[in-house]
Amino acid sequence: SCTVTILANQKGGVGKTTTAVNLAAGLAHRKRRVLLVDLDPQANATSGLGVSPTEGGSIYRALLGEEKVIEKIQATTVDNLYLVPSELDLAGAEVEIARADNYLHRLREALQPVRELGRYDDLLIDCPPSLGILTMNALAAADTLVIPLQCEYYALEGLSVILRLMEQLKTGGVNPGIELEGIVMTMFDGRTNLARQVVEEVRAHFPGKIYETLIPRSVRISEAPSHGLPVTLYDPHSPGALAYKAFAREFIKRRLNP
Amino acid sequence: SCTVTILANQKGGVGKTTTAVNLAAGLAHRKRRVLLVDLDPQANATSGLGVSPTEGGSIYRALLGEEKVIEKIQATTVDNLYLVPSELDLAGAEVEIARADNYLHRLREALQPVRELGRYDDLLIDCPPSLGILTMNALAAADTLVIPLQCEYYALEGLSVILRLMEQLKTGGVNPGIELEGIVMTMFDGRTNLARQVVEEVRAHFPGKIYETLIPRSVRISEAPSHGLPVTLYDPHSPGALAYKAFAREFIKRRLNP
Ligand SMILES: Nc1ncnc2c1ncn2[C@@H]1O[C@H](COP(=O)(O)OP(=O)(O)OP(=O)(O)O)[C@@H](O)[C@H]1O
Ligand SMILES: Nc1ncnc2c1ncn2[C@@H]1O[C@H](COP(=O)(O)OP(=O)(O)OP(=O)(O)O)[C@@H](O)[C@H]1O
Ligand SMILES: [Mg+2]
Ligand SMILES: [Mg+2]
Repeated sequence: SCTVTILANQKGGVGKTTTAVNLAAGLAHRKRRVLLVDLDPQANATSGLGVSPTEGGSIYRALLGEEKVIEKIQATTVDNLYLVPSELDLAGAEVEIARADNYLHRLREALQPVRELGRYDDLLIDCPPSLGILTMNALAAADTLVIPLQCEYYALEGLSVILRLMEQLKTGGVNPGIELEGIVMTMFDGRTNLARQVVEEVRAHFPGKIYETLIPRSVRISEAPSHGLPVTLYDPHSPGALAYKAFAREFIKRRLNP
Repeated sequence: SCTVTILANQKGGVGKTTTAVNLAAGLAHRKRRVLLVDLDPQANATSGLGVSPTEGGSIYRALLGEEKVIEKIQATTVDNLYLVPSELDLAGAEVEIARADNYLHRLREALQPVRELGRYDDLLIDCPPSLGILTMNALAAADTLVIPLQCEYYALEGLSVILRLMEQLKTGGVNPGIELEGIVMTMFDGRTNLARQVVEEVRAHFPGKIYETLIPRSVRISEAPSHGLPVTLYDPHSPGALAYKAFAREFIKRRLNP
């Protein structure tokens, strides 16, 4: 059966897209069948996989119940990895969805047929840097939440905000089944005290929730999107690629032994 | 008279807050009277200046016309620098403002009395990482726009989006007076090809609009917020502090000779 995992954090630039793309690729390289949904109007996950956003090509119309998600699924240059791309107009969807009935469950409803299809092992969703309607819909549709967390002070400050919101949606009945699957530390530079302090702080406050794999700061990771490739294909033996492959292994292992 | 300058870029984590706080401090150190408005519900500029967000302490009620901005202004530990702090509830304001009359000009109207007060030379506004109602209000209220741009591929992709929106608001009559004051490159690491390529690309596409000062990646910059200080006070002779002081000088110089 298919698990829906969302990559969310309202803090900007913490590595949501980079983790969504490279975790999706890492899982696909291990022969899991993966669908990545780009829910960010910036469409970075889309261009990061070498796909050009097209008007009407995103999940926008499906969120309004006018089209099916299945029609938007495209193959990518990565075997076993499929994509529902984003488009700029998706930003306009926030206002339209807010006015629709059942506005928090539009995504959950749109993805239901994809879950039932049984074609994918993992359905990952990349979220925009806000806690607006699109991210709320992702939280309402998710089985699990993975929070990419940059090893920085401002990023640490925002962690409690999204966790509190997840709890509210869980206990409030919007999504009783959602669980925090884990926190993955990104752009870790072991030479700085700040990075080590942030990791220690998160380990202390969220024991058992932080992945062992720390994603290092690595310029090859930030170069890969301009080639439309995950770093695991752009430079397979670079520290960044090795880290994301290790993360994919750890992600699967923890999934099997929670 | 007072100039309203906004720091905006929908791409997350590009240095909007860091630039807002350190430019504000740099201008204040040069004896300009500066008011910084934190328009991001994350309240990073607020905590970056050592101020704790308080319920009702932000511009939220003033955007709905229920209270005055002047009542929210606080002094900071930096001479000549004053702050209108943010609060978490500001996120809820987006929905409420969207339903209000004249919803794009709520901020402009709220700031009008502050402009007329004549107490500040510069009014800076830190924006959230989105092009939602709060950032739209900032674009409608601004005299000038400064875009912090991280030297990364994804950041470069998003540049045309905010510029197009600014043009639409300008020609569409929402804010005929807004001008792009400049683009400041942040987290520049001269050792990487990517950073140099991004700078060259921006220089080629936006001649005359990119500040000469390149803000280097510097861990002291990212440590400063945890001490509630701008880097210009936290470590005044560090490369990051020197760069932001140089940026403040260049900002003033270009303002005088556009
Ligand atoms: N481990 C890393 N090492 C170096 N650069 C990285 C790393 N992870 C991400 N980056 C770069 O940092 C920037 C921010 O990452 P990314 O865009 O994935 O964050 P995000 O959280 O998705 O941002 P947004 O909030 O805008 O959606 C990008 O330019 C990306 O290429
Ligand atoms: N020049 C720099 N060198 C090193 N770190 C920096 C630099 N500028 C900003 N940072 C750090 O990078 C992170 C992102 O910067 P910042 O929060 O200012 O960006 P932002 O655009 O305001 O983010 P958001 O989109 O979430 O509002 C922060 O943790 C900050 O401390
Ligand atoms: Mg992203
Ligand atoms: Mg910010």
